[in-house]
Amino acid sequence: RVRSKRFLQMLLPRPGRQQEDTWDSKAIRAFSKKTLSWRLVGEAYSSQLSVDEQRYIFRLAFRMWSEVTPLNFREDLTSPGATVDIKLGFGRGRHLGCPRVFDGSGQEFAHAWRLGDVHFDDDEHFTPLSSDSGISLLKVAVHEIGHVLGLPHTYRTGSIMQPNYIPQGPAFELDWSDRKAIQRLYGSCEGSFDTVFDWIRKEKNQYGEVRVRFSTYFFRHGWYWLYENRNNRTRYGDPLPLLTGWRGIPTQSIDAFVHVWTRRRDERYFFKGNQYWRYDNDKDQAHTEDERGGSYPRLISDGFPGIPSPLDTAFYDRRQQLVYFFKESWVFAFDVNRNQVLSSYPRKITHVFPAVEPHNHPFRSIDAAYYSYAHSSIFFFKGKAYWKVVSDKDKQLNSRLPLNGLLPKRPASEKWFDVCDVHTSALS
Amino acid sequence: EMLFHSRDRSDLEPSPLSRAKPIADLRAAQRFLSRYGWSEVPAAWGPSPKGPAEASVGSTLVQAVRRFQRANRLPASGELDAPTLVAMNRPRCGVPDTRLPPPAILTTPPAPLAPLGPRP
Repeated sequence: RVRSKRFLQMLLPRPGRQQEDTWDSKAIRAFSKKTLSWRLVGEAYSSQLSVDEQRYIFRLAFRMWSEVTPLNFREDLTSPGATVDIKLGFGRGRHLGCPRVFDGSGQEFAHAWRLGDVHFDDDEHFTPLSSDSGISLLKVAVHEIGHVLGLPHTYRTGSIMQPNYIPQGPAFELDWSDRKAIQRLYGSCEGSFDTVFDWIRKEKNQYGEVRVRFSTYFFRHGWYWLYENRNNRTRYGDPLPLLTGWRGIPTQSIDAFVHVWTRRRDERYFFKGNQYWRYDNDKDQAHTEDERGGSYPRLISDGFPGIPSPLDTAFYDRRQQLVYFFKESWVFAFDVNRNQVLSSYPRKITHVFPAVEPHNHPFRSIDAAYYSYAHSSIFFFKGKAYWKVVSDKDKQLNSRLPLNGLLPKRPASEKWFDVCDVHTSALS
Repeated sequence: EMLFHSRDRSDLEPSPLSRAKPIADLRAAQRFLSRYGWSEVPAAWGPSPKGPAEASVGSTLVQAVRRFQRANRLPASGELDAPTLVAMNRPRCGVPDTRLPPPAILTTPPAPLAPLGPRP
């Protein structure tokens, strides 16, 4: 009777948590804080893998959820156990004071308590990332953490929350539906960006023909994401530290990126403070010297006379061969061929890019200006929102739209999905 | 130790004593369905109820088996056939799968549960 009672308590919240319904209720509650601590309990290590391997796998499992939710997870090895949000451990049969007894090898391999702890049956043959036999500990951990966060089982094909273990290759990821399910509980990832740009790559196909491809990047503070436009998500495993992917430029808080691309020029610049760097695409690092032997970084005032610093953002207009620099409520149009600001500038952003809907405008201090090849449009980002600049196509559909007008703002998270922070400890 | 011969232990053989009991009979299936939320009828730990209670338990079990079969894309025969038992024996998470439908939907009343102790 005591065991039955404790089993029923599995469906109820742990003391101190939010009151909630049973597992498959639509009104499931969730953790209310954004950073959650976890620990692999010292007296409950698996006998099958090294402790480091177990911790690494759990760290990765938590990170996978963090990459698609506003939640961050940090491993906590020092705080009193009662203050750790999620504890994980291995056991056999009767284990860890748990009312649910494991059944030995086969059938039940783990269980979890919503907003609580995770137990793994150490009679199962759990295997690490590199193995394609046994039961993937990573896959089981991701599944059980899903329960801890509030997700129930589903029989939807492809979901990580299917109740039965599906043997697959070692690589698996959270698909669109699993992401949306967890985001219904915790919301989408939002936040401002330092800069957003498309990086052009020229490649030759097997026939020797030059093809142009682009990759979309989002920068925020000291890390970055590659956004896969065709998959409507960021690259698996992002964000990454700026330091690892972009050598030679400042390691955080980039102000702007500009790609000057004409018939004769193909130059990429990063701006921060009063300086700028030119990036060497072939060597995949910043130039250390310019053509005249001068060293990088250079002063913005030297390379772009008439442009103030620090900047808010900038973008290059290929049709006009102008770089638009933004600072506060002003925009500067810089002619790259004559190397000077157009005589009619600076002008108010609201005049050059007027609001289509009155008062629906960023007005000043734009975070990022971005020309998207995927959308053939220019976007202005500020805070969690973006404004789209009226394009030729928009004007064809509605000729009354002002040239270069700004369409009403929308949430950035509704167009670029899952650009999510992770805990700083997960960046290494 | 558990016996293995390969370097990566991929051929690890658990001892027969540590293997989960296969779900191969009615009682084990009842326990499974109850444990994972498909049935309200608990496993018979004591003497089986007689008379009409037996029929209601059987009917409830059939419904539970059908629900489980439908969820697992098996023919919803209500019988504990081989594919259904295979599905029950697959490695799985220990969290219950589902909540029972509201009492009004059940066609027969469930068997009364054993008391859990003093009322709070």
